[in-house]
Amino acid sequence: SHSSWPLPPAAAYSLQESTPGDAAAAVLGPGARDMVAVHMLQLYEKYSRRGVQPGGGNTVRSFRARLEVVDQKAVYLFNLSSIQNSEMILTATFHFYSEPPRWPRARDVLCKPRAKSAPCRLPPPGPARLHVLFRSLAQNAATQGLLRGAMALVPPPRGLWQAKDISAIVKAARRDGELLLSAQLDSGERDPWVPRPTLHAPYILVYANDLAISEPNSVAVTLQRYDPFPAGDPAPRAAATRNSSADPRVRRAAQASGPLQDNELPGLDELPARMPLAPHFHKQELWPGPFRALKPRPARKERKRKGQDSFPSTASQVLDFDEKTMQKARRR
Amino acid sequence: QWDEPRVCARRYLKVDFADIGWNEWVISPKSFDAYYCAGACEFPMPKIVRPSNHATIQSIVRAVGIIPGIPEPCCVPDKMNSLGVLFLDENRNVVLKVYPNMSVETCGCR
Repeated sequence: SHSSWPLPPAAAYSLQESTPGDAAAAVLGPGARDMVAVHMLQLYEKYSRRGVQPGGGNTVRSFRARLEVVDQKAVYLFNLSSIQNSEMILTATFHFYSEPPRWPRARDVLCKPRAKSAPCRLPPPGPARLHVLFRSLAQNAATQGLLRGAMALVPPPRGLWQAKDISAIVKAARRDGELLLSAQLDSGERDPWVPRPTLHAPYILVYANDLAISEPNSVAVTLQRYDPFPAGDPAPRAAATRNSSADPRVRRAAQASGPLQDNELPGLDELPARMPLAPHFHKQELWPGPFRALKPRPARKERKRKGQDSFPSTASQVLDFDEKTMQKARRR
Repeated sequence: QWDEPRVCARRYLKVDFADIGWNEWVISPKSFDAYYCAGACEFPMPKIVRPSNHATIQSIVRAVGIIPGIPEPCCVPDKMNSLGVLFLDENRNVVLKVYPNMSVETCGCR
């Protein structure tokens, strides 16, 4: 099902570095002319054009190597810790540049060009086979790491980028929580291995299916890297807290400014008649039928006065009182 | 877009990642056509607003008025398209993710 990816797990390929490299530098910045940037840009353009889910997955992660020389041997370290728990690894590929064998070329032949009879001495051939040892170790581990796999790389006739399937290695390392992967290149020669220039540094691509990408807000989980409500802005933060609160009733009570000891529902005075309520907060649950037509509650002082007065409760007691007083006064 | 009809429809919206502050790590695209849905879902709803069966029933119930408080159906995205985004993760590694439901293709009353 992964055949639609541009590179089969084990294949040799040649990327023209001039044009894609320039394109990558234009898109990724001047410091990104390396092959991993070129490769990722090609993947992006391919799947943006098609608009389909690539190979059953939705995520491709690239990992640049950090070079270390251990015992005069090159060791490339890959930090795979950015792989999310929700990302199910489908395929992982190790990409490396194979130097061409150093077969004699005309200018390499150590003999005089015009002396046909002179014996010519050929330069020594390049390594016929390169071995790669993969080890994995946990972060901050002091050990050398667990050997996860080894493979032999045969240099092609000319310099080419190749890809090897290391899915099993990466999956096993992840399963064991050892997300630092090292690739040690060993040519078997006595001479110290000469590190390649940065443009030819190996890299790893991990193709994955992020199971959480269909979750709500998934784009913000991965791409929003700032707090939308910074510390100096309390109002939106409070609003967000209320919206995400699992117990809104407690928070509303804490924010109520009115008396809390009067056996009244807090916030009743502040509720406008057409105040929108949260979807899970049904109006009917708060205000059952008989209480839907609640009128504005009188102030506390007025309620006390209401208890002391013997007049029937009306919406405007003071006016009634004044009017009756005036009637009595007129009779008198 | 003031001249466009009031009925529920797709409207043009171009989102530039720089406008929302994501351009420091989003490599490509720099912007994309997200679109949005807006407009009324008034009774009777024409076919052009792609009402769901539920929305049709809700619209009728609201129009009859026997049950108070029933709102109009909402004008929301119907079909949506995914978008591939090339970005840098926290370790400055290049990541490609194809996010679903990033741009609106059609709108409907739901």
